[in-house]
Amino acid sequence: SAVYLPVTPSNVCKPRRLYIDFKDVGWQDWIIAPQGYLANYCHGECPFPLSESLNGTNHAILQTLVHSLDPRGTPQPCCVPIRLSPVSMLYYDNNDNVVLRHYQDMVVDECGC
Amino acid sequence: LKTQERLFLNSLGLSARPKPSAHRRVPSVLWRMFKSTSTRDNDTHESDPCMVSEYGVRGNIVRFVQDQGRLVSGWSGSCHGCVEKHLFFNMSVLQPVEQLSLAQLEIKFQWDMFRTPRFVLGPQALSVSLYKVLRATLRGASHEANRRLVLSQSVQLEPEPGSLTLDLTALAENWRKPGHNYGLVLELQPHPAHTLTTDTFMAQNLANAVPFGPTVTLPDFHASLVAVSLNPLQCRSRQKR
Repeated sequence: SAVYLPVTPSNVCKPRRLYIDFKDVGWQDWIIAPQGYLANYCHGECPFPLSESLNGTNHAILQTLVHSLDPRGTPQPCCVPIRLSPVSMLYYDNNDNVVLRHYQDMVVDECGC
Repeated sequence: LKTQERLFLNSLGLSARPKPSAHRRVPSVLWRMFKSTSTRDNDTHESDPCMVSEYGVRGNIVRFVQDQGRLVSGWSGSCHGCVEKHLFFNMSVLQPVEQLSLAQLEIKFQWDMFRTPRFVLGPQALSVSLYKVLRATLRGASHEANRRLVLSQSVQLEPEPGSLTLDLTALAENWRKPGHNYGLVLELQPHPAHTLTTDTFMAQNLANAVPFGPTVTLPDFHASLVAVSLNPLQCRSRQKR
């Protein structure tokens, strides 16, 4: 029989707030804008049974099932970003050129299992 | 930590942390594009992030490449009655993986309000010639054989100083090959029909105007190359299995 672990709403898989300030990594000298951005990250458990709100893939559902049968051999599905959005950055390069660059997958909008 | 940072920067398409020597003014068009893409990012995920709509080409990187050339000759040089400027844009700043979509030369003419007050009359138009430099020229040798005319145009400076844009994509693509970038030569000549000398000045009885230089005053000019490129590794379409 599967071991049922109660999961409180606070530790289920969901996006958590993370603001990346470029000053913290010492990049403020060459990045013009933005000074930082809300990147977020995914954290939390993917409990059994996977509910709609956890955006579980079919793979995650089956992995959860196998995990419930063999907790030591198969881990629980991971909480990962499933929807990300881009960010544009303005910066100076080594030749003092001004560069506008578009980076995909920079902000975590939604997480799933 | 340094190694880690280098790996992160590599992922962002940079070889190392850039060390700019001067913080140049950000061109207003880039600010506008940055603001519009930031707003678009927040509004919708539907628009193509690898399309630069302002220039109508594919790309995820827009660079304002600075001109690193020098003044070849002024009024007293070999170029009689004109100003010659060597234009050099270092295209090695583009990574080999990047596909150049557009290279657009922009030359802006501007009156220096401190050096050239508005009551000092300069030429109302300029003859602009742009040459592609084919090979290096030894000192003292004739330059003419080593350059090819790309553009010859008249630019109006009145009522406001004008600007000039020119698509140089094919040329700039060639500049990316090692040893192929000899740059351009820009030749500016006051339009003969509008050139005012000191004599004509007096003849026109412009009491408030101040006589200027040996012939005429030219506006300042600034050249930059807008290079739009696409890094296909960072602009992939999501693969479905």
